[in-house]
Amino acid sequence: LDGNNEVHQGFIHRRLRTHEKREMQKEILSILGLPHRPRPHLSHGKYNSAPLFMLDLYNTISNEEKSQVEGMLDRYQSMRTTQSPPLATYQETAFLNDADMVMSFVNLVEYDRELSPQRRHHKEFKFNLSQIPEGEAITAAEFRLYKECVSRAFRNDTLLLKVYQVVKEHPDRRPVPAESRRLWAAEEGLEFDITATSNLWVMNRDTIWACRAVHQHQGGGPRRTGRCSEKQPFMVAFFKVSEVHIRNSR
Amino acid sequence: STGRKSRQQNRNRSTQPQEGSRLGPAEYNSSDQKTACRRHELYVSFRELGWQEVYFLHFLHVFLSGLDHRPEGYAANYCDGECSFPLNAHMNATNHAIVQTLVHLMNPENVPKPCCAPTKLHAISVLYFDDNSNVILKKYKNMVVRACGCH
Repeated sequence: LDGNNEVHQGFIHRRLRTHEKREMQKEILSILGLPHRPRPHLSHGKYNSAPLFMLDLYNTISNEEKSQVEGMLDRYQSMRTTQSPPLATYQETAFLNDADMVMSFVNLVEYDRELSPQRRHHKEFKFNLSQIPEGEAITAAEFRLYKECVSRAFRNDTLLLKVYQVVKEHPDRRPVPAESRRLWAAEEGLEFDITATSNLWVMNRDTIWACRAVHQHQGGGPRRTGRCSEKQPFMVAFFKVSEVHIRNSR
Repeated sequence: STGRKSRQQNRNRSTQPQEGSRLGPAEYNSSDQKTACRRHELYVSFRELGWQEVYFLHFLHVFLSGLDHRPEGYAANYCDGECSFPLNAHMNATNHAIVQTLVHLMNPENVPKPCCAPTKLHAISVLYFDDNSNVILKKYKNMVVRACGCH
């Protein structure tokens, strides 16, 4: 077919038979290295933030071929000033250029547990990393937490945000500090480098880890976090294939 | 199947100068130009494959925006055609192809002609959901045929 969906002259068009369709589907999945056709359990609008971010990365790759390096820099600078997270930044683009694969992970904790008054500032996130294929090395990983700009009255306040990693099998589930950051209430969008933590996850595949964020508001009580689907926290990891994948003969 | 059929047809024809020769286009007849090694387009219909629910980029667009503009299919490229003397007619003929042609001319029964194959390949990126609703962006090297030539 050409651009106008007109069949080219001389092109023999015929409908595929059922077994041919099945063979063709298998062949395409095999080329893509997928064991079977993905069957995602999607509930509409539930985990939109990660797909939006990934779509942005995809568009970055697509545009990369067309743009010159200088043009790219301009584009990212304008993106940073005109749009809110979780859009990909120039740093992500650098990771992206080096990566063979990028995976986003949705937060598996849907509802906050009832926490004691002492722990009301705590929030727990869980990511299932068991889907990472063997032989993939993590070159970068980020925990992306959406933070909205607070109202004008609190603009000059600061927040202290601490991120811990939690070993589930540890007897007292003592969290290990990963990062601590003081930020202005007016700031939007947060990215935490969890490359080292992610590599620990991958090296200890049998151990289940969780991620916990604790925020202390310096000027009053805790702020409500965004509930919109496009503002859900998620994790993104960049991979480099460390071994040669050999396609099985069929 | 279309490619295989046309290739068989092409092999039955006598070898003639190919597309892209130093000779002017008027010096070739149109049927020879059609048989020369070059890039062709093959339209893969997702609908005919039974993949109406495409899991790649456009599916994400549909999922995110609710707009119904998923692709009907994908225009892929492949190489097909004759690689015959003079090989300089083929702009992308390799040195190996020249040697292969000479050996073929000396021993046409046992040594085949050079193959019409990709000379320039590009990467492709695919975006899809996995079974856990995580999104994966994967780069595949050497997946898109940009140019064909004789090897």
